[in-house]
Amino acid sequence: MNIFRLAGDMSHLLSVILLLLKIRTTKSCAGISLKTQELYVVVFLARYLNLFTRYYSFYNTVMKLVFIATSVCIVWYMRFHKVVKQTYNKDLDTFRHYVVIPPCFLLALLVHHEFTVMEVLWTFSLYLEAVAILPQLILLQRTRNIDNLTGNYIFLLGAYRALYLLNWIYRFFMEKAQARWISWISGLVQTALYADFFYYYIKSWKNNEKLKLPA
Amino acid sequence: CQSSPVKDEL
Repeated sequence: MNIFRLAGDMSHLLSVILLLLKIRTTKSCAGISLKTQELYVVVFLARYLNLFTRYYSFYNTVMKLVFIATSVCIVWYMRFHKVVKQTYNKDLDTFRHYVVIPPCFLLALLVHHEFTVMEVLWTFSLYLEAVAILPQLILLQRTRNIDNLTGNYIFLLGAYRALYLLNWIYRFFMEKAQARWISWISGLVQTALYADFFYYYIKSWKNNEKLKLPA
Repeated sequence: CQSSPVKDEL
């Protein structure tokens, strides 16, 4: 464990806790993409299968359970909670997210480290996570006023993988870890998708004005 | 292709 990976995991944990708090306290999921949340459930289920087969550390196990539980909980709130589901921007959240699943799975069948079920699913989860934020970013462009909690949620979510990139650089040079091309490229694509959001988020934070993405 | 990296990350 290094400071970059710990910071990344904490940023990721904070992002899902922030989102859950926003939904629970405001009883609203306005501005949040259900499609992105559902993609994240698939990402975590596909990636954390080794939860039952390999024990790395207490931390690793607890964090996997937390990420699976929170992502399922958020989808439950947005789909079934009688008050929250009324606030879902169904007409704006129109990205057909099931379209990205087959290509990611096919790519995982073609490009992977080993051709085993666990490895292909793990690789699939990396590719899917790289594009999972797309529905949310598209919804943001369509949302007139983005509330602070949502903006902070997306910033922390983007920051976590950016910190993981630093973690991989650290591990490659300091721990002489092997090259992890699949993780690196997926992580780069994922972080690159946040580039314009980061730009507008930091600009709004500097000028102390409302976050607004150009349509 | 290389052996799969250790999955100790989240």
